[in-house]
Amino acid sequence: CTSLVAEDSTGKLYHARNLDFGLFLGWDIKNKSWAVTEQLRPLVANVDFQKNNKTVFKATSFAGYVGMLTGIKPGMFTLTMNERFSLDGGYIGLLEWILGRRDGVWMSFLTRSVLENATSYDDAKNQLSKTKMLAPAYFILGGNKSGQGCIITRSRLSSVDIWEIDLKKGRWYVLETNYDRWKDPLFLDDRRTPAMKCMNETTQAKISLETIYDVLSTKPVLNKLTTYTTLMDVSEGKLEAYIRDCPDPCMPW
Amino acid sequence: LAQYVPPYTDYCRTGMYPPSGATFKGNVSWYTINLDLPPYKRWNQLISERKAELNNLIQVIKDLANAFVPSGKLIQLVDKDLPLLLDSLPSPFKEEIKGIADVSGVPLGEVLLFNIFYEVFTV
Repeated sequence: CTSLVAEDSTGKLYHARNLDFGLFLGWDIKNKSWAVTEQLRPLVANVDFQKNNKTVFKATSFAGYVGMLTGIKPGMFTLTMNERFSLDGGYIGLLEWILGRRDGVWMSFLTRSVLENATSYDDAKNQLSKTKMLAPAYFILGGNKSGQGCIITRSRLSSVDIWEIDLKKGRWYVLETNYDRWKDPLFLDDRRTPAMKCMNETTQAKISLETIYDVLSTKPVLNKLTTYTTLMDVSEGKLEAYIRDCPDPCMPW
Repeated sequence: LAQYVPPYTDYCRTGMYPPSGATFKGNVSWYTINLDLPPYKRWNQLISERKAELNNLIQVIKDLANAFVPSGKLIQLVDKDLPLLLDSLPSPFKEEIKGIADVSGVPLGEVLLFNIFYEVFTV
């Protein structure tokens, strides 16, 4: 996955993501595609969660999947989640759950709960960084005020790092793939460098949902695992999503 | 070039929006989930419309599981034992998952597996 939150020159915040899933889950030699990824694409749906006929939050999800990986609470915050690989992974949390130790929260249930119940950017940030979880993850959170954008690197138990937009230091966007920001990505899977290169080329003055879509359409940020691209504008409460494909030549991940 | 190694690199794209062409496979439809409904019923409309697609995905996952464990015991485990985990999940998620399984006709354990795939997949 690739997620980013960016602030334009007027202080407006944008949040976008490519959702990549299905690595090593059945390579179709004939069609040069991943079997699970191909079957996930037709399941992509935008969902408007309402109470009393009013929108509580909106999300891009998969039919049959009740947790959330991408969502917006209009006027308040935007949230995406990227997978984090760790030796202390979800299988340990899962095993603990089966054995009866159930004080952790399932990742996608936490994101949905935050989208549904958090009352502000800071509240969401607090919940996402402090709640004990079954698996490690990266949470990419955007707010509605200048400087409100961060990547929360999570272990199962706590927050390992929070990396925020900092305009004074020239950091007008934060971007996450699937590697800790303080480490180099795997050299065969470096989507971070091209994504950041394209963001820097775009510049803060020209950033918009349109130009972010360009960045997320650049290979290998777009790759054969990409199922959808979602673009979100928190101040307008706008979420738009597109099903993606990556014809050859294209990286398998 | 955006990236020099490995291959299939690209120049930073421009003018891709509005989406069209070979990298765009379609718009995403909107559905409303009414949180005032009982959790069991919330996903009925969406699942009714995407039942076939959900079954296709589950079948691919089953095929992969059977390729790893040809005896079929892994899927038996999912179908027979995984539903025991359902009651330990918090509300409203367990009720929603039950509703999705009933409307789609996909065995409960397989819908549950899809929903906890992130935790399972890190294996």
